[in-house]
Amino acid sequence: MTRPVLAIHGGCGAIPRADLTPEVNHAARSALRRALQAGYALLISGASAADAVAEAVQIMEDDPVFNAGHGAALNRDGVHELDASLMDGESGRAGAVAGARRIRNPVRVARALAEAGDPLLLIGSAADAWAASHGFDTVDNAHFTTPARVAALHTMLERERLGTAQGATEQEKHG
Amino acid sequence: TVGAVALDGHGHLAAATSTGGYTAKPAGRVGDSPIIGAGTWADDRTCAVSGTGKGELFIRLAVGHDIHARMLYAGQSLEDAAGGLIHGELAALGGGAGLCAVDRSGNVTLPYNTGGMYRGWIRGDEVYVAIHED
Repeated sequence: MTRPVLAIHGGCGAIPRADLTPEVNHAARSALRRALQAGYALLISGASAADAVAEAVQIMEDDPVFNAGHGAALNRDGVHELDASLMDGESGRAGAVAGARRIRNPVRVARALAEAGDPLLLIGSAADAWAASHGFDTVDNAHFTTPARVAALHTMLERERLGTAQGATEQEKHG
Repeated sequence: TVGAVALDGHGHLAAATSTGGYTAKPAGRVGDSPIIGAGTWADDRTCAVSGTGKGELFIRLAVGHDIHARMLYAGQSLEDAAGGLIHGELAALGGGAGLCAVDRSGNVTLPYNTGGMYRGWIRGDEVYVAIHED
């Protein structure tokens, strides 16, 4: 038996240390811990690496701190378009969705597409329809919106209007 | 963007990535997260990788597959292969970037070239979580 291990990231657009409030610091760290513990619990119960990564990513998709799922960034039209993928190292199978607007947990659908094998990648409303027809939760696009992302969108559009978009921080761009 | 990589008890690897993209992105723009070989890669012979950052650059450099190739064909360690891209080509192109990766032996690397990256790993009783240097 191999000794299991799980590693995660929540994005490299971390809030600058000076701006990191104790509340956000705590919220982010506890969400990372929850994702690690949920995925690792599967690994030590004998589940596959694919099960573990899907579980850990879903926890972070559901947490508003991170730019994925609930808490995702908004495109310039004020709409969420979600992308996700999963790849299994044993079989080489992979699945992905891009530009999805209604899938609550895109990583779960990516996992199912990896198992289906073909198609591998579905986009937009076709991805949403495939998810719904295969029993996955679909929600209104507004489900993914948080006040922080609305504020970030206004900031970025204002920067573009003023010609200062190049100076945007990773955090303003990605959150 | 969020991502996870894992090595299970049977020695198999997997990677997953999920994102909203970036704020004020053009409608229809797709980054590296759903592109296998760019933002996500897993192969039991080498490693599992999940990326975050300037997606257009991860696609152009096929980052996930390139880390795999540097290990498989050039014999590089995971740390050297992943760090080489994050602090080398990606930094040189001006792209904010980071990733989490694990290899078939269970080695983990979490390089990034921005001011901070939400990250962590867990193995046995050890749990590591960080945002900036710590």
